[in-house]
Amino acid sequence: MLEARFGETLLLKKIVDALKEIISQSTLDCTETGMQLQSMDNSHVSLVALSLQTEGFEKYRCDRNVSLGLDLKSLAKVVKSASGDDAVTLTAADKADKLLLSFESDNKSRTADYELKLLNLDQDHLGIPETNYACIVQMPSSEFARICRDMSMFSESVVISCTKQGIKFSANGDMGSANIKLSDTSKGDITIDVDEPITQSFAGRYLNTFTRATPLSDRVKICLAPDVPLLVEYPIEDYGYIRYYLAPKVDE
Amino acid sequence: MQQSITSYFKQK
Repeated sequence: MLEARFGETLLLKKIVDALKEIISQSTLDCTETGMQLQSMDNSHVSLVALSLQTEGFEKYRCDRNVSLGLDLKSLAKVVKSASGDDAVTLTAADKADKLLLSFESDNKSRTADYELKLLNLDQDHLGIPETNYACIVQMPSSEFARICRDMSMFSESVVISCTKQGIKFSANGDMGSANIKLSDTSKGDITIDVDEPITQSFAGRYLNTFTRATPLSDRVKICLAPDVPLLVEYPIEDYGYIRYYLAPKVDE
Repeated sequence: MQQSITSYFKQK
């Protein structure tokens, strides 16, 4: 059976928020080392991968591998009903058709139990090859969210250019154009590692959706390499990460 | 043109 306790429901809320705009249903695979989720969006342009290792949980036990088919909108409703500082324990039997969520207030004066019906999802898993990225940029997640929002006002496409001098985001549309440049800072809030310069074009709508994960982390890592999908990674405390992959736009 | 992610990552 599975038993996993998050110290704060707020973290689970943030994780669900980071997933639910991009995928509606997905399988959460639980093993003794932690929880994993991998799903493509409906149009198969992007992929989200979540990894939560046992270290982050207040309590974690998983005797046998169990896959939980979740409807994320339903999970969001349940999680929303709890207070952010409640502890939450997820429990599922070995061949579960439901997931039990038990919320417990700080002083244990209030407990709330919910049973969520699980879905039988036939989900493919994709193999993500190890990639040596040509450019790796780390910046405050709030800065990235702001740039994605500002860019999407101008165009559907966002061009990302990365050189040793910095990273540039550009959008060009009917209204005009926008260019935002960031350079490596001595303060260390922006770091740019470049093996070779790269310029790629991406759908801004997806980049914007990825920034739903902003509350999970102060930092975001953006990795680019020729002819492979963009990787946008948000670390999640001691648990692990949420990663978003987005296929680049190619010339027609 | 937007490529599918499955053209980069293959099914296991």
